Amino acid sequence: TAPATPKDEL
Amino acid sequence: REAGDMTHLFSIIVLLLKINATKSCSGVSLKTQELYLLVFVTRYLDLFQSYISLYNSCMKFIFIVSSGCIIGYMRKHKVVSQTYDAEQDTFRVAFLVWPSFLLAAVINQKLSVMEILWTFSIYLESVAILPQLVLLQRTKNVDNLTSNYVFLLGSYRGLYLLNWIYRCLTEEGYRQWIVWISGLLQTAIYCDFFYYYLKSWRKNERLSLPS
Repeated sequence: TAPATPKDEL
Repeated sequence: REAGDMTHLFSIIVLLLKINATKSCSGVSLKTQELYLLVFVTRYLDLFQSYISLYNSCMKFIFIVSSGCIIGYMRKHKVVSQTYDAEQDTFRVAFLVWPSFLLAAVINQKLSVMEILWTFSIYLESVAILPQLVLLQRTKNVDNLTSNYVFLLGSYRGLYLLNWIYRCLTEEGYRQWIVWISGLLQTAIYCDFFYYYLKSWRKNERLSLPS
């Protein structure tokens, strides 16, 4: 599975 | 992204101004406000764990505190709380909360408490406006500040859609399907409202939604 996108949005 | 964050911030400022200046919360759904508080609290659990930027931390903090403030006004303030349309604001929020939670428990990126709560907040946010939209439809002659509030709150995720397209085109490996699909649904729920909002704005009339 693809690595999780960092949660840099609000 | 910046425009999206700012319309989100402005929507909250408009709502607080309305409540504070008119000392009235008529037409405002307490249920939507409580859902938003739940959304912010479950999404920003990482506030003290992972640091992204001062901007992000401040915004997270503002969103949690301001929605708590609005709820406090509507529940506790001795003048404002009298103006709350409790008998009109009857949406059964359990029908939004539980399905969002179950969906988050099944469809998520990682099976951990933090991740499931974060995913839950994304799903719940996409439908959190529904009690407010139902209340608007029941209210004849919606006041301008309330309709502006809903318009700004709806625009925010719409602007994020543009941000996601831009990031997808410019950033390698940038994919977040859960957020994208929820954001699309969230914006789609507002379509009908946007149509009547812009129509009334063009004609310079107060908004009233057809029942």
